[in-house]
Amino acid sequence: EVEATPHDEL
Amino acid sequence: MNVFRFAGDMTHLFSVLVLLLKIYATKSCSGISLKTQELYALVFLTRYLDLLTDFISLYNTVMKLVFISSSLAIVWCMRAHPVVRRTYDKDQDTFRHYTLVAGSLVLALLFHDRFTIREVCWAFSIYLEAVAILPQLVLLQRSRNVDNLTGQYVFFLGAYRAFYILNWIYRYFTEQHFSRWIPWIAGLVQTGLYADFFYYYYLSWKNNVKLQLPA
Repeated sequence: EVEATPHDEL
Repeated sequence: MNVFRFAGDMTHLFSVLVLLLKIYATKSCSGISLKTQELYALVFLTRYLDLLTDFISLYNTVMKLVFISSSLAIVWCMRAHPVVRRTYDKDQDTFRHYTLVAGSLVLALLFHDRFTIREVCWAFSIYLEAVAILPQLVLLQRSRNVDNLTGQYVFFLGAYRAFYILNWIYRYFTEQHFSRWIPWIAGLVQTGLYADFFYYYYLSWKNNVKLQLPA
């Protein structure tokens, strides 16, 4: 399970 | 946070400030597409759903509030401000932006990281942002004379995502790998859509003439 894109960006 | 992402966020913030300055200083929104502004408001509202649930940093929260509030303020101004609304080129701004919303929604339902409300909305906002500038670019082609502030607004808006692409390259080589193909592809499409604008913007700057996009 590839990690989902982190949502730490705007 | 890396320098590319910070530069991208500041360029994005600057584009919003230039647009607010244009509307406030000239009390006019001529040459600005209300449809693109509505799409951006939708992009921020669907991307920052975690505003009240996840606290990443003060910077992150403040910037989200700035982008949401400024995009809603601009839409309100163009729709309801007694002076500004009369300067909106309603009959020129005819792009069917609902098709962009529908297309992005279908894409988000098909291609997302995880099938949750949060992730589908996030993917929707990424896809929609990639095409949200289209009504504005079409309006620029139609409105013969593009005023300086409008040209600068679109320029900084296009430049910000290019910085984000550099940020993703930097993060790819310096952090653990995440599946970033959604923002990658959407970001390349988004920046690519500005290619011809950047070209004519460069020509107008080099030849010191008014910016004019060929019809």
